[in-house]
Amino acid sequence: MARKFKETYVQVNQAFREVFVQLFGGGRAELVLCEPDYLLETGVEIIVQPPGKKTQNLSLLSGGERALTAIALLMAMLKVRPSPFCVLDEIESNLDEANVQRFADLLSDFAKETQFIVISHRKGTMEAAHVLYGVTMEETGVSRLVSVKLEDVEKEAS
Amino acid sequence: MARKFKETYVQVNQAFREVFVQLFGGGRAELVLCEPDYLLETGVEIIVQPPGKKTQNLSLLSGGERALTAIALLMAMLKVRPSPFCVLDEIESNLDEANVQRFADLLSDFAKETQFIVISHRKGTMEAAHVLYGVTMEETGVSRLVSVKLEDVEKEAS
Amino acid sequence: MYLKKLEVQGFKSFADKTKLEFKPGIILVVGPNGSGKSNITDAIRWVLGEQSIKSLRGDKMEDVIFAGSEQRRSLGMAEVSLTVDNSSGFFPLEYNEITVTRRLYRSGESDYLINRVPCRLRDIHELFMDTGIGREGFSIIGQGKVDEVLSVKPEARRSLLEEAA
Amino acid sequence: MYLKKLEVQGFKSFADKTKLEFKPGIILVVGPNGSGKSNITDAIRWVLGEQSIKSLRGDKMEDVIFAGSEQRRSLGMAEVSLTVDNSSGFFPLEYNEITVTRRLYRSGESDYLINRVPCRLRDIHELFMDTGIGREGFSIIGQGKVDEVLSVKPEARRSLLEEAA
Ligand SMILES: Nc1ncnc2c1ncn2[C@@H]1O[C@H](COP(=O)(O)OP(=O)(O)OP(=O)(O)O)[C@@H](O)[C@H]1O
Ligand SMILES: Nc1ncnc2c1ncn2[C@@H]1O[C@H](COP(=O)(O)OP(=O)(O)OP(=O)(O)O)[C@@H](O)[C@H]1O
Ligand SMILES: [Mg+2]
Ligand SMILES: [Mg+2]
Repeated sequence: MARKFKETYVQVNQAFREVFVQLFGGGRAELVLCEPDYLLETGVEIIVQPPGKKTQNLSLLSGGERALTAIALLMAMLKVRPSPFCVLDEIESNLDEANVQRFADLLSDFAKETQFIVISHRKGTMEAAHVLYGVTMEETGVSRLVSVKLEDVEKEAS
Repeated sequence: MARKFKETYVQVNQAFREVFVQLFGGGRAELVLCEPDYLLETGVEIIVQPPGKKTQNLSLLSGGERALTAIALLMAMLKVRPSPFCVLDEIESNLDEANVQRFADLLSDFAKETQFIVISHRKGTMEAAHVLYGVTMEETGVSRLVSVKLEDVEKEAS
Repeated sequence: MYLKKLEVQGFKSFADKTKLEFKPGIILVVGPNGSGKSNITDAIRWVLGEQSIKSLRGDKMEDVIFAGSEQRRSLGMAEVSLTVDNSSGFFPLEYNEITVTRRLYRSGESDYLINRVPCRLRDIHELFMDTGIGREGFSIIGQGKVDEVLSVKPEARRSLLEEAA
Repeated sequence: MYLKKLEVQGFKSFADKTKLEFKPGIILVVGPNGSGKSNITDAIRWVLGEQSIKSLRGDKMEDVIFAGSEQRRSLGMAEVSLTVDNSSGFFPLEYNEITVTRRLYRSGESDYLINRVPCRLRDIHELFMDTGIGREGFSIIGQGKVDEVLSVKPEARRSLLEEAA
C-alpha cells in the first residue's frame, strides 16, 4: 500500500519534472513528500523554479505561471495513469500567446494516447484541434450545435 | 445610519440596473435586501436575468456571464462613489470578444471621471487605452518597463 | 476506448435534442459567453453519475432540467446519453459500443440505462470506477478549476496521487 | 486627483529603479506571463499601506523585497513611491503634488514618508481613509478576484455597500 504510493509518487514526480520543462522551456519543478517516513499519511508539496528565476513560494508566482504549473501536474498524472478521455474547460485562459502555443503542442503529443474534449477560444489551441464544434444561442436561452468552418474559427479566436 | 445605508443601496441598485443593461445589451439585474426591515444587518442578494433567459441562480450563470455581472456591480459602485483611480488586473479574461468590446466602451465612458490602470492583453481593451506600458523580463527574473508602439500591441493582443 | 457520441435533451440550456459526435484526437468546442459550452462538460459529468449538484453549478438536482426561456416553457425531463467505443475491451462487457443513459424527471424520479437496459446508478458508477474516468480524479477539469490543484492543502494533493496509484 | 507617477526599486521583480508616469484616462500595462504586471498592482497596494501579506501573494512581509535571480543576488531593501496630483485639493494638504513613500529593509525595519518627511504608517492610512481609495473597497481589483463580489456571502456584500455609503 505504502509501496504502491511511493511508486506512483516517483513516477508522477518524474513526469512532472519533464512536462514542466516542456511547458516552461526550462526551469525546474519537484513534488516533495512533506514526511517521507510516513508514506501512508504524508502530504505532497510542490516546489517550482521558473527559468532564470529563484525558487519561490507558489503564491508569488504569476497567474500564468501558476496555470502552467497546474497544467504540468495534471498532464504528468495523465502520463502515468492515462485516462481514455479528458475534458478541459478553458484551462489556458491565463496563458499568454507563447505559453498557449507550448500547451497546444503538448496537447497534440498527448492526444496520441488520450482523446481531448477542449473548450477554448485561444488561437493556438484551436489550431491543434482535429474536430471543431460551435455552440450558439440564436434562439435566446436555447443552445444549438453548429459545424464550424475554419474562417469562423479565426474570427472567434482570441 | 440605517437611512444612509438605504440611500446608498437605492443609488447603487439603480446604477447596477443601468450598467448591467449596458454590458449585457439587455436583460435585467437587481440588488435585493434579504431583510428589508433590518436595515442595519440585512445581507444583499443579487438577482440576474441575462437577455432572453430566465432569472436563475448566480451559480448557473456561465463564466463570462458571472464576470460581466461582477464588473457591472463594481462599475455601479464606482458610479455612485467615484474613486479618483482604479486598478484592474486582467478582470475581463473570461469575456468573449463581443463582451470585451462592450466592457471597453463602458471603461472609456467612466474614464472621463476616473483614471484606470488596466492590466490586459485583450484587443478591445487595448484599443480603448490612451497610454501603453510594456513590461518585459529580458534579463530573467528582473522586470523592466518599455514604451510600447502600436504594432507591438497588435502582436500582443489576444 | 474513446467517446463516440453525446446526446443531450432537456439538459440545462440544451432544450432540443442535440448530438455531438467525437473521434479520437482533439475535439474543440467554441462559442460566445453563455452559449452552453460548459453545460456540455456538465452533461458528461452528469451522465457518468455525478451526484454533487454543486459540481454541476446548481442548487438542487432539478436545476439541470431545462428551466425555460423568455420564449419557451420549461421541460419536464432531462436526458443525456454517452456512447463509448469498447472495441479494445476496455470495459468488461461484451459489446463493441456501450451507451450510458441518465434521465431526471421534475418529480425527482430518475432512470439509468446501460445499452438501453435499465440499471441502477451504482451500476454506472461501478462501470467507470477504477478506470480513472470522470467524476473522480483528473479527467474532467472544469472552468476556473485548474488552479485548484495548486491551492489545495498538501493532504488533498496526496489523495490526487493516491487516485493515480 | 489622479496618479502621476509610480517609482519602484527592489520591490518584487523590479530589482532596478523603475518609473511609470501616468496621465488621466486609461493606462494599459501589457507583457508576457510572469513579467511583473501584477507586481505593479502589488506595489500600488503596498505603498498605500497594505498590511496583509496574503493580499500581496506572499508569506511574510520580507517576500516583497527582490529575492535575486539566477544572475543577480537579492537586495536588502524594497522602496515604492507614489506621486498623486493634488491640484484639486482632494487631500487636506497644502501641496499640489503629494508623494507617499514606503521602504522595507530585510532587518524588518520600515520607513514611511509623505513628501520626503518621515511619518508613521497610520499617517498614510489616514491620508487615504475616507477617500474610497486603495486597500479598502473596490478601487483595486486583483487578478482572479473579480468573481469574488459574486461568491461572497450576502453579509460580506453588505459591507461593500457600507463602504460606498
Ligand atoms: N436548467 C437550465 N435551463 C435553462 N438554461 C440554463 C439551465 N442551467 C443553466 N442554464 C443557462 O446556461 C447558460 C450557461 O451556459 P454555459 O455555462 O455552458 O456557458 P458557456 O458557453 O460555458 O459560457 P462561457 O464562455 O461564459 O463560459 C447560462 O446562461 C445559464 O443561465
Ligand atoms: N521578491 C521577489 N523577488 C524576485 N522575484 C519575485 C519576487 N516576488 C515575486 N517575484 C516574481 O515575479 C513574478 C510574478 O510577476 P507578476 O505576478 O507580476 O506577473 P504577471 O506579469 O502579472 O504575469 P501573468 O500575466 O502571468 O499574470 C514571478 O515569477 C515571481 O516569482
Ligand atoms: Mg463556460
Ligand atoms: Mg498577473
